[in-house]
Amino acid sequence: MLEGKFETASTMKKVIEAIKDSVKLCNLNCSQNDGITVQAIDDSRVLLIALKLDPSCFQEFRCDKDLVLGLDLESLSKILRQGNPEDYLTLIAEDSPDSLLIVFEDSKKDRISEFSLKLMDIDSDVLTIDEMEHDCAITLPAAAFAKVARDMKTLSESLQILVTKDSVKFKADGSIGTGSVILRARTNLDDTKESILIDLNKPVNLTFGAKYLNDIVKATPLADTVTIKLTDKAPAMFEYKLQGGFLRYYLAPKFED
Amino acid sequence: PSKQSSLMSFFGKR
Repeated sequence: MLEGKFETASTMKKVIEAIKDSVKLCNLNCSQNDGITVQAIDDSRVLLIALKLDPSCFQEFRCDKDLVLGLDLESLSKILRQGNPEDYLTLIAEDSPDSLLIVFEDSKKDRISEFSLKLMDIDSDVLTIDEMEHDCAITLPAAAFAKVARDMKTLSESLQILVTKDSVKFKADGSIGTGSVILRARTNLDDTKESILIDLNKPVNLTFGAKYLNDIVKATPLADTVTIKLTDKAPAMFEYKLQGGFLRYYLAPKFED
Repeated sequence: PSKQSSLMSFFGKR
């Protein structure tokens, strides 16, 4: 049996909102040691989502037997919207489940809402992702990255990211004209989440689909900062850290034809 | 004129 109780429903609500536009169906893997993990790939096979919610993400967590819960994320999102962000949220499943029980509790108002979501058999490829060497790692405020990704998408369907030891430059080249935004590395000791940190082994110049970057920044409400790891001619990794876990996106780059 | 690459050319299926 699986029983995972979150202190607030907000984490799960934000996680599902962050991934449901990229992947429609996914398997939730549940185990006593790892908590809940997800690996899902979008239909175009360009964007991979990796979620990890350690048992420490939960107020209470037990999973007697490893379980795979196949979910339609649009349906899960409909149910998660029924609860308030500050409600307790508990996920419950039997050992051979055909449904997932989702319970919201508002202890102050003595309100309990229960929903049952039908599970599905989902056949999906699982990819092996080795810990990659990277040419540079950038940590910046998640909101600043989201603004650049959203703004630049209006100019072009591609966004070029150029990193040197003291700045990150985003460049868009579209039919109406061109644009660039430069963010300089800075350390803000009073408010470290406002810092822009660049750890550079080698300068990087990569191009990504603006559509996918806009899917990634849907995770912005989950964390103050995002860490981006870039390597020449390999997928980039975008990480939003959670309390006791992470939501990562791996995005395949675009290349000159 | 840039071409989108696929994750499958970088990561192996498990």
